[in-house]
Amino acid sequence: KETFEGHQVLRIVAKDEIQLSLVKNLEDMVDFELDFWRGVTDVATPVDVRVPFHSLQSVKIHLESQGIEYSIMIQDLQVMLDEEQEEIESAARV
Amino acid sequence: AEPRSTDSFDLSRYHPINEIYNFQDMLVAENPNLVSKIVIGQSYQGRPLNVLKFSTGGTNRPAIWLDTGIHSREWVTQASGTWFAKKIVTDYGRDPAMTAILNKMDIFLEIVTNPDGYYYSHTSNRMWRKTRKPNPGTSCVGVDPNRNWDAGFGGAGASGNPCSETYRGPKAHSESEVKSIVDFVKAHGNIKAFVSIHAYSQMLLYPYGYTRTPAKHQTELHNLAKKAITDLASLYGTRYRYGSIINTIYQASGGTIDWTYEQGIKYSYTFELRDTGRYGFILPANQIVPTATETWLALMAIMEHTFKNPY
Repeated sequence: KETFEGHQVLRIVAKDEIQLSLVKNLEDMVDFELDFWRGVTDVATPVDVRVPFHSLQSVKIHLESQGIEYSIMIQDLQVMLDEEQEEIESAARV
Repeated sequence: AEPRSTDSFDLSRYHPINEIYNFQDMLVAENPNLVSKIVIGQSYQGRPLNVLKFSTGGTNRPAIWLDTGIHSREWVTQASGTWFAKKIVTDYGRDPAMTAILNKMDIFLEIVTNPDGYYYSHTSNRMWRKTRKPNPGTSCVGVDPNRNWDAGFGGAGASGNPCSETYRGPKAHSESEVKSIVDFVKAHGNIKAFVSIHAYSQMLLYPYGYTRTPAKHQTELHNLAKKAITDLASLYGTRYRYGSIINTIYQASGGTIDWTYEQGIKYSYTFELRDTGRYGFILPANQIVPTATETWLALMAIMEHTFKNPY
């Protein structure tokens, strides 16, 4: 079973088209193993991306070095998945 | 203990695939004059592709198609599809609008459109989106079933890399989960509306995704989308954006509703349900029923418009 300890989901908000294309470039950085939950659309729409633990620091440095704003939408994905699984199992028991 | 009837089936929580299959069989058994189950094909791993048919008679009546779960990790969609199925049987004979529709049209509902992916998302990888067919020459598995349709296939807006989440597949309709719907739609020949339901980001989209060329019926599709999301918002104020795929989100080739629209199904829409809050695909189960309930208002707007505007 694949687990996601330490994976975070970042919500990236590009200020302008230049920053948007910089975020789009992230899609080609396969080593980061990013999973775009909500892809790049337009400046008005945030981009949500799941970042594996091993890439977190690099990705954050990459964004910060370009002045691209982001927030942490999900602090630790596995914690949420464990809660979801617990809810399914407890409801099934009931 | 399995629920004894669909009345005791808990629609406010997520269910593994076997429980959804049991629900479908119970719904058919409880409503023999309204609901039947059609198996339109098999997934790569041999699971049945079940479509619920809601019909009050007639032969090859004009029909409405709804599907959920083509991207397996979007769990709120399969859960909403289950809620829709129960809503249809509850409302027929009670709600005048639904009764009028079903007295003249059929409704087809495929709840688990990507069963292999859904099973895998419950047992092995909650983040799984694609089908589960291995790709030759690589350890990366699966094709994005919403890039595998013969509409702009191979164009920009999909990937040729089997390891990508938007891998289009080796050729159009290579995935049995897609081909089965293609064959069903072509054989039926009288489908008038096709709504494929995804999550998340709260959008209602119409063709095209693979080209900037406006759809021939753009104005009507846009106005109907506006009406639908206005009805949706009337319940909880959930705000949706709407428009053509390419103008509202991004270029996407090989998409479901571009193909259905090019088959002549005018009312072709894609929904992106909740969330825009902080959960993404891990939408809490307590949002299933509110999401399904508000979405139903939009679906009824589309279905009523289809019913009142035969073509």
